[in-house]
Amino acid sequence: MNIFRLTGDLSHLAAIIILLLKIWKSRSCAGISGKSQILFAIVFTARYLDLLTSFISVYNTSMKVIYIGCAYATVYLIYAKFRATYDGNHDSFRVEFLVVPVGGLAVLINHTFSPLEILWTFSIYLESVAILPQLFMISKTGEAETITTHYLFCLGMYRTLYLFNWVWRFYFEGFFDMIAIVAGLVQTVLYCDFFYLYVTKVLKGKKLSLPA
Amino acid sequence: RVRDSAKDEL
Repeated sequence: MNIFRLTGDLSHLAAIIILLLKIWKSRSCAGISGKSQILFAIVFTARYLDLLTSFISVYNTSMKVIYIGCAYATVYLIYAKFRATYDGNHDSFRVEFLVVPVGGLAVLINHTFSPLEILWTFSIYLESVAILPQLFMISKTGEAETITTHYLFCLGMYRTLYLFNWVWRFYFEGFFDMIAIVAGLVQTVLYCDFFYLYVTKVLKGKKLSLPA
Repeated sequence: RVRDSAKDEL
């Protein structure tokens, strides 16, 4: 464990909690892409199946359980409890254009051709594009609530910090996982436009609205 | 193996 991975995990946890609390307290999921949240639930399910097969540490297991629990709770709030506030018209990204190519890629490019490994690879590839429906929705509505931008900032920072974690692990442990690194780079690049708007607008107290 | 040690990441 290193500082980049720890702060990355905490940033990820913060994002998940911020979103869950935002929906729960405001009793509304306006501006939130349910499709992205479903993709994240799939990502965690496919990646954390090893909860059943191997124990790494209390930290590892508890974080995985929290991530999966919060992901499904968020999907439940969006599609069941606060369904009336779900903005389906603007959440119109065709996720099949993400899941199918990512599924195919996971079968073609992976470290080992085994079910757990392919599911892990699928979850890594899917996570790198899972935020697209949410970013697409913001571009369609032309704005985002400030709390939603904080959620996105924490979510974007988590994988950015993981990139530094991989540099650290390569330098100190000689470890690297090309699949995770390439997908992590793609994931972080997708946030660049949002990071720019977040820093130049939200941090100056303005509302995030598009076109910039 | 490269992959196994990646398993300890979330």
